[in-house]
Amino acid sequence: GLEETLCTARVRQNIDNPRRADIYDPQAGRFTTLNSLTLPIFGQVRLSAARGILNRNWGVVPKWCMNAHSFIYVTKGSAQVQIVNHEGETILDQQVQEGQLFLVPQNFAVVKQAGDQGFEWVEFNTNENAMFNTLSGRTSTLAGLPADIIAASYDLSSSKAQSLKQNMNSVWFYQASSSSPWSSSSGR
Amino acid sequence: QSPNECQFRQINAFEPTLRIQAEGGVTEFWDPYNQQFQCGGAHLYRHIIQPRGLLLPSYTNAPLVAYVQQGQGEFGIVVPGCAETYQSFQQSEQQGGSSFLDRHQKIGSYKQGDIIVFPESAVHWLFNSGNEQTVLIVLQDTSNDANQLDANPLRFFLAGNSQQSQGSSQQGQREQGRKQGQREQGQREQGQHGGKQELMTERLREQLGYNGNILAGFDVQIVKDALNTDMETAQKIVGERSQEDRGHIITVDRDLQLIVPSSSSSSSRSEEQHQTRKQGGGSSN
Repeated sequence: GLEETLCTARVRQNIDNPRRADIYDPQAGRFTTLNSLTLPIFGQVRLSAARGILNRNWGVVPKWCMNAHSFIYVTKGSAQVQIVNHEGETILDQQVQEGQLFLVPQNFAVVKQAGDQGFEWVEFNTNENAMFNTLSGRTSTLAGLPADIIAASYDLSSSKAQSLKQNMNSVWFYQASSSSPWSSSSGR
Repeated sequence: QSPNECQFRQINAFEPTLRIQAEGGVTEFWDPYNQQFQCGGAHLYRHIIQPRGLLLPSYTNAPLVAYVQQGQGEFGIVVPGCAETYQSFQQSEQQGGSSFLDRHQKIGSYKQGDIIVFPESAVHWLFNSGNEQTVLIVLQDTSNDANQLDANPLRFFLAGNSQQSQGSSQQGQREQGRKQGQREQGQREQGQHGGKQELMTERLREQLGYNGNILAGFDVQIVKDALNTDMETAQKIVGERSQEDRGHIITVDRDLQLIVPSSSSSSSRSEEQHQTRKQGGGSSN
């Protein structure tokens, strides 16, 4: 009956508590998700949410959401964000500020790099179990490809392709170099 | 869809009408704007991949079901969260140990008559290692619940050239916008004088993502940092250093060292030779 499902359903869950972080790096930041597994009511409404904190000069590796659109609202700080569509066009390339909202369409690739004050955001995903696929990192798509497929695809030597795979140590975050156009020291 | 759009009074059979040519093969589309196919909620196309042709790693906005009409080769699907369960070692005689050559997710082989399912948004690639061309009939189910984008059969390539890779992202974007305007102007003019087929093909290539490399949309420095690599490699990855447009299917000149399990004793001799050539060193699953 309805009273056994919706009426008593838990509808609230704190997402700010650092102890609940799903991905955490004391230097880079953290990322916390809420979905139908952690808050079952999301299964009814077919939505999910996430909270991200990114420290200065750290970024989230390029990634795409496999099964949802993501609406991202900036709660604090700023970040340089690039979103790329299927044609390889950069459809967003700007510094987003506190109070701003932007959409990352399903399957579109996005990269975020925090500004001087860091970057904090909350995101709403249009699937109860939003799944992300990363383009770099230890668990990324590139890590799962044979080195020689990478070599052939990008015209690299086999050894270069292997070292490319081996050098991807992180999973979710990357550190911006000082020469990065978005780095706070470069003054872009 | 309008209420009466799918009330069929006649069904027709069609040949593919649009071709996207690449270095190592061609993809032929049945008109994605055909009303009958649009009512079916899915799109079909045919990859024809020449020997040693590699369909570059890409993912799609909807699940695919493919039928191998002809040919044989290898394919891989990279599923997020899955381990790299295929790994190979190189024996080091001096140190008496072994070191990793490579490890990657499970790959499969295909042959004529196979059905292959490629889940939506999962990166996949396909390599024709046989002696004849591979013909793959593919259905892309754009009306599937998994697709929250529009009904176009989009493909997101992780490699290859992109028009935008010619300059910095912002500059490229402005340039692309200008080019787009010129193209549309040109299309209007040329459309009046014929050449409709070529224009439709070019439009299709752009709209569906067959001339794109999504990594080219990112700043090359960001790609370098994110991949923890050098600038030259990053430039190659975003397609900046490549002078020629090889398309979405490229020809691979070198021998690919893919990790493939040994054939069983019931396999044919030719298959065993085929596997050995690809395998190189020792491997384990």
